[in-house]
Amino acid sequence: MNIFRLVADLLHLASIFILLLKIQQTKSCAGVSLKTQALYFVVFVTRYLDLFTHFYSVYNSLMKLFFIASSAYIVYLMWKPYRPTYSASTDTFRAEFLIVGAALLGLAFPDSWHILDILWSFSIYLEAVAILPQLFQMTRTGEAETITSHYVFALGAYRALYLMNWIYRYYTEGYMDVIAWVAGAVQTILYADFFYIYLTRVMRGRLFSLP
Amino acid sequence: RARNNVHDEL
Repeated sequence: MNIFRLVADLLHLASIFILLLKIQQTKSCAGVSLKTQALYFVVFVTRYLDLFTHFYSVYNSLMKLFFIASSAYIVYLMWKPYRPTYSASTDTFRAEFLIVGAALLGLAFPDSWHILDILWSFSIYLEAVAILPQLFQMTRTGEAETITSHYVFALGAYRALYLMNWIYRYYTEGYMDVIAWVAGAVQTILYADFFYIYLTRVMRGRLFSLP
Repeated sequence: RARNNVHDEL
């Protein structure tokens, strides 16, 4: 564990609490992509099956359980109690393409041919693009509630810190994980536009709105 | 081990 990874994981946790806070405070999930949230649930379930086969640390297991449980809870909230507030008409990104694409990539470039490694690879590829429906929705509506943009920013910052974590681990441990690196770099690049708008607008107290 | 590769990151 290093400081980049720890802060990254904590930002990931924070992003989930920010999202739950947004839903609870505004009593609405308007502007939140259910597709992105459902994709994250699929990502966590397919990646963390090693909960049953491997024990790394209490921290590792608790975080995995939290990510699975919280993503299931968010999908539930959007699907049932807050369904009337869900902006389905702007959440129109074709998420099935992302799932099919990640599945094909997982089969073409798996970490190994063990079923858990194929699913792990699939989840890494899927996570890289899972934010796209959310970003697409924000582009379509042209703006987002400030708290929703905080959520996306925390997620993007978490990914950016993972890049620094990998550089650090490469030099200190000789750690290499090409699949995670490439997918992680792609994932971080997807946030580039968002970061720019967030930093120039939201940080100055303005609404997240596209120029 | 059940898997070839160990992934200790979240």
